[in-house]
Formats: sequence, structure tokens, C-alpha cells
Amino acid sequence: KMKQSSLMSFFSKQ
Amino acid sequence: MLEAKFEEASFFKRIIDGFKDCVQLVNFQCKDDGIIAQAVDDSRVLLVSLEIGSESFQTYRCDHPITLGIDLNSLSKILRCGNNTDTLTLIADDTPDSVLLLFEDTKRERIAEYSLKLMDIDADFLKIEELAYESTLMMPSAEFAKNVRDLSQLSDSLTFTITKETIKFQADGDIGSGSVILKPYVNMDDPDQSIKLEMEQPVDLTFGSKYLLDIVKGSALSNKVGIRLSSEAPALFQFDLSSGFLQFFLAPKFND
Repeated sequence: KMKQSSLMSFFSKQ
Repeated sequence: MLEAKFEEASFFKRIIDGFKDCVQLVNFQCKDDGIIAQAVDDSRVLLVSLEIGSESFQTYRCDHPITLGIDLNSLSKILRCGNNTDTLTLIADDTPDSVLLLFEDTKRERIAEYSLKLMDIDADFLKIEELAYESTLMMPSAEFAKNVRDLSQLSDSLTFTITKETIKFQADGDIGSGSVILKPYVNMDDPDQSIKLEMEQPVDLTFGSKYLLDIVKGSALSNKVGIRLSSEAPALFQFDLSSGFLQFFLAPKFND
């Protein structure tokens, strides 16, 4: 089963 | 004061149509060198980054930085009121409550003027580092859009597999499965139809079909799409403007 990752685990808030 | 004139209203309409279905509230940051915008969809899977350089405008003037908080649904309603070949000028003062959209048919001396109320949009601006990608692909945007639309009928996930000489898009669903395999190809007569592949590392990534279906709406902006893939980062899909770009960053699906 594939799970959708979130952008937040890759990008930091500026 | 912002005064930004597009030679054709249809150009701005195509930009907005390219991403209005995945994000709704967007801060447009206007500076002396052009307009940039960034927005993340509600599920935090897809990020849109837009840059319209001042050279994309017939005339452009922005004396000091202004943020225009815009509801894209509302903006789209107004953009539909202009004719495609009208010029379109965006006008705002330095502390605006609204932005003025001026459509002019220069041949007929017809002028239509609309005012759009602005919103205070509380949105994080994400810092996007320069990422190292394992594979970079450039292909005709119409062909990419067709592959995504065709394969998305079969599954809610599409897998992109890049090896040294091959690009494979694949769907595996309840009703069946499908795949499209492409090889790099040079079209001397029409370079935009070429397919270029630069592979540093083989890539095997899976993305949600619904997000890819949103991304291919950017195809109206450019004949080509640049796709950058890495197993360690969101994929980047880029449609170039004459000056600037529309980018989509898409977080992949992983095995649970």
C-alpha cells in the first residue's frame, strides 16, 4: 500500500 | 504604484487557468522585476510557484513591493469578462484594498474596467532549496498531458520509472493496467517535439493521479514541460514563460 507524503517533510517555512 | 500591462489578456488567463483548480487563495508579490506567487494545496502535497518576469509584460512598473491577496475563483470570473485579444492592465496603489483590471480593445477603443477586492491571506512562504535531482526530462507538454490523462483513468497512482535510455509511465488499477514507454528523441524540424533525458541515477517514483491531472493544466502555457525527479525530494514540473515560469512541486507516494 502506498502512502502519500507531505511537502512539509521536504520544505521548511521561511 | 503597480501598473502591469499584458499585451494579451489571454496570456494572464492561461496562467491563472494553469493552477486555479488546485489552489484558491494566493498572495501575488509584485516587485520591480515582476510578479511572483506561491501557494500550497489544502492537502499539502502540491506546491505552485509562479514567476512572471517584467519582460513578459508590454509595460511594467512597480515602484515599491506590493502584495495582492487574491481569490482565484473571483479573479477568474473577471478574467472571463475580457476578450482574449484585449490588452489587460493590472493597477494597484501602494497600500491597496483592491486591484483594478483594465481590458482595452485598442482597435475599437472599447475599455472595460473591473475592480477586484483583495484579501488578507495568511500563508506560509516556503523556502525551496536548490535541489539535486537524479533525472531530468524535457518533453512536449501535450504529450505528457495525454499520457497522464490516459493512464489516470486506470489508477489513482501513476509510477514514473526512468532508466538510462527509457522513460516509463505506468498505471496499475482495478480495471486493468497500462504503460507508456518513451525514448529520447530529437526532432530537427520542430525541436519542441523532442524528448530529452538526463539521467544521473535511475528513478522509480509514484505520484497521485489527481495531482498530476492538476499539473497538466499548465500545458496551455508552454509547448514543453521540464520534469525533475529525485527519490529524496518532491518532483518538479516546470512550464516556461517567455520570461518566468509556472512550477509545480509534487510530493511522491511511498511504500507504507
